Amino acid sequence: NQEIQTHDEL
Amino acid sequence: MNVFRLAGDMTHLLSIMVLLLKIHSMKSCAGISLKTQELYVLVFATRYLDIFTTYFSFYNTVMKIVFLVTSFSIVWYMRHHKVVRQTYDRDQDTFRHHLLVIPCFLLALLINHRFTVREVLWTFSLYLEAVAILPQLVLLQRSRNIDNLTGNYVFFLGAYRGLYLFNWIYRYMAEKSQLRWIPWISGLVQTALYADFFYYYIKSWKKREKLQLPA
Repeated sequence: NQEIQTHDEL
Repeated sequence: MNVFRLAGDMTHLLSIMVLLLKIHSMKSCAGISLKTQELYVLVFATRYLDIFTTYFSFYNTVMKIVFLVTSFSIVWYMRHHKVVRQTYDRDQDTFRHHLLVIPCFLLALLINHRFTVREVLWTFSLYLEAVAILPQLVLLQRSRNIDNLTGNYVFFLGAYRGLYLFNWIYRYMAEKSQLRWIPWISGLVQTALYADFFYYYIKSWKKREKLQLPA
């Protein structure tokens, strides 16, 4: 899931 | 989490620690742009809304809280602390930072991954972070005297996004992550804005001279 992948960064 | 990402987060943390050290030990915020600090508050406040809705990891949550609390407290010190606020270079820090907010927000409305409140605000925070350093860079250029802590603060802050670029390359190659143009391009722009500063920072470091940017 791209959204998860992006939002795990700070 | 890969080594570039961790190193990026750590230099980001280090930059904030250096700035807090300056404020706490020297009781001074000379050479620090309040405009840039205010923009960072807005960046973190809009990006980390998901702290209440999505759990990624203990690390992720703690770091988000640290960035939120420290950015708010830096602005508080610069505005309200009775000693620190007197050292603020108000007359030099004249960048009209509000003018950065609206275009970034409009761009986030137009170009985003998904048209939801959370995703638009997240995208807005990426665009705004990319340009948030501009008032600080302008102030540095106007400062005749850049102390070591201020120079190191900006250096670590630039190194952080530079390391994130390597993190994205690594994730794309090793973890087969998808194309993520929005963070990549904003991150590239953000890092590029530091190029000039890096050049003079490294030059002064090699010559062991005091950092000074050409006007």
